[in-house]
Amino acid sequence: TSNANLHDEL
Amino acid sequence: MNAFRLAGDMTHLLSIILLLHKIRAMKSCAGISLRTQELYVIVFVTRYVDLSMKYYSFYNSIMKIVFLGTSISIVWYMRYHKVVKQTYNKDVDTFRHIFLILPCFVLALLINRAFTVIEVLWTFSLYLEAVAILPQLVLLQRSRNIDNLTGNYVFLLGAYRAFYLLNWIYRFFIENHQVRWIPWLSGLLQTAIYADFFYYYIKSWKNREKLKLPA
Repeated sequence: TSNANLHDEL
Repeated sequence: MNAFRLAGDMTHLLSIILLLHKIRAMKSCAGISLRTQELYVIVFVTRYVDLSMKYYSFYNSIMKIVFLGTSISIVWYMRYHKVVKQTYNKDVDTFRHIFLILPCFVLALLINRAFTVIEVLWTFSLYLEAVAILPQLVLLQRSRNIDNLTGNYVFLLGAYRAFYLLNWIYRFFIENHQVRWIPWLSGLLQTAIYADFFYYYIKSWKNREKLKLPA
């Protein structure tokens, strides 16, 4: 579960 | 990006624009909780610490800047603007937000996805956002008459996270089947806290009567 698409939301 | 998330972001943006408009146009922040607005500044600052380090998309970056800028300017108006600050009644806005900040921070230290500064701050901001509206809801319960703009502001603010819940369902089934307990449960709690407000807001809208929350 890569970090990227966890924090890509506002 | 999916339609639910875009709808959520636009609803969130609209709620903030509406509040900023009320404050600037009416030169009044009557009925608005400064405590809640200060919590939102903390939420945005701690969530967007990676703004200068991580670039996801133009949209993502511009929205972060807009949310930071508008939330900080709302607090500025309520604290320092010579006319607006006179309309702030601190005697009714008494919710001690330290009782929200501290537990959320401790919880973020205990329950997170990774014990790094960015991750703990991001988790803290999600927990804090879930409860940040409480001072505002308490203030509404104390207000005899809630003006329409304030009612609409709180409604849109609650609705945005409901759209995000749909966005997470969509992403889970359509995109990467990734389980994201922290945002999901925080968002669920956040939306649940609005439940009784939604009930009275929709009732007042249907019966064409003034919005009134039971004390």
